[in-house]
Amino acid sequence: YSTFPHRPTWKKEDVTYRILNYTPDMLQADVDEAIARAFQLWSSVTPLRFTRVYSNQADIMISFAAGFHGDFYSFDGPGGTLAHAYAPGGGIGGDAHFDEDENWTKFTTNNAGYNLFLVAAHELGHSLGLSHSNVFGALMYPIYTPTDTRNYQLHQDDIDGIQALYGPPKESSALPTKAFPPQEPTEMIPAEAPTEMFPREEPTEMTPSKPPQRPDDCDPHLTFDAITTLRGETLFFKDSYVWRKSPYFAEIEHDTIFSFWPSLIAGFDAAYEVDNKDRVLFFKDDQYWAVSGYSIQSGFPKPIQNLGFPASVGKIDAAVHDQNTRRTYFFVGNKYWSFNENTQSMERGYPRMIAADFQGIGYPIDAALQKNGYFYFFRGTNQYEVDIKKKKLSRVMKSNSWFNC
Amino acid sequence: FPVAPEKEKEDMQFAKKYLENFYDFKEEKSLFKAKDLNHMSDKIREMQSFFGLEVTGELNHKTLDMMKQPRCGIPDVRS
Repeated sequence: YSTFPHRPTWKKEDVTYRILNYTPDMLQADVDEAIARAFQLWSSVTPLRFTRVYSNQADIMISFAAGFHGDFYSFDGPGGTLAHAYAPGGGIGGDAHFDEDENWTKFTTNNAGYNLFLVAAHELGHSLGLSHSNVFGALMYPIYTPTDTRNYQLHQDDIDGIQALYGPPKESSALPTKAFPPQEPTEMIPAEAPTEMFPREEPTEMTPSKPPQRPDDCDPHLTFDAITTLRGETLFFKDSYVWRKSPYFAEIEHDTIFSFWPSLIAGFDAAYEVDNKDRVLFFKDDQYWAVSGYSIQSGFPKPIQNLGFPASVGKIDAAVHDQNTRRTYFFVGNKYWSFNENTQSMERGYPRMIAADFQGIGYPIDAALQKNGYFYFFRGTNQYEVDIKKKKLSRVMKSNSWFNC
Repeated sequence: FPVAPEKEKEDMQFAKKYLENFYDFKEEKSLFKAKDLNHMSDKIREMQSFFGLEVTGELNHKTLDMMKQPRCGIPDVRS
């Protein structure tokens, strides 16, 4: 492997990326997935975490363009140069450009095009500070080599190179050590419409930020953004972190949202599972996504108004689905709504005051969960257990009582 | 068969461009054509060595073939 002169690297572990526009050769969702998987290759062998942003300047700006495209290295039409990327740094540093005159594809078998995941993984190696390798078979080898990408693994030379720059991953593995039970191939959400080409903001100085740390399981001040069940397991979300509690394993697994759903943004407001549809919905601001296992269903994100919220509701605080009644309760401020999953519509007579039906739990609610005939409402570091039938408060506990503290 | 002269010239141009892009080759306008070719041969050797080809310094078929492979636009060697 080799690095760039003076070994430029990102002076932080949390690196942002933004997809500026899309190639017409592929579905946007397939482009999102290819890019997200390419980042995941590198995050799985380093302490780096990649977060996708949808506006303003990101560390790594990704775009498609043909011929002259605003830097000194014009593309050369079909074939020849496929893409290039810049070493870590401010401004154009880290950016990756893909030649739109090539035919981009998510496949590796057909000769009709270049596999975007493979080329993106190579270019992002440059964006992180690796230069070319002369080891045939290494990802950073300069020549495109069609490869089966289904279980693509980095070559040891690539791993040696990137870990020489950033070291190995932190001990709590950023990757799930166990897959969710049944799995379909991942579908990614179609992200935003293509935006302007190469918005050139003034070069940003590198601001080494202190990377957020995952709170300890038994931190008495631990609070949550959202909680949901998923196929018999329970997932607790805070910022970009996930605590995974499974009936199949004793210990709590530590993951990141990125490792399960690379193209979802961190910091959910709410989440809930509709078990009989094998569907989990995530809410962030005025949008929501639906996933099934690792697969993000196409056509998302959607506006929360699609569910029947008035325009005055800009985000929800918490949500929980009652499997017995097939109703989902949405909590917003001091009120709550009831959504009929069968008719896919809000019930009449809502919103109602939370205090009217759930005495003693207060508001706003951070997260909500249904388990074993109880609702669990999380507010700050406290958790309120409510008997669903009687709608009566039965216990108050610490929010992280589920972590065997 | 011997390569037709215009094809040879074309290949030489292509190779020069490739070496400029990826091997930091700078064509020196020197009075002595031989010197130019030597400098270019050195760069061809560098490229052949990077890709594990037989290092001859000559623009042979295999070397040209490798230059025509689709690739990344970042140089393999830089000053």
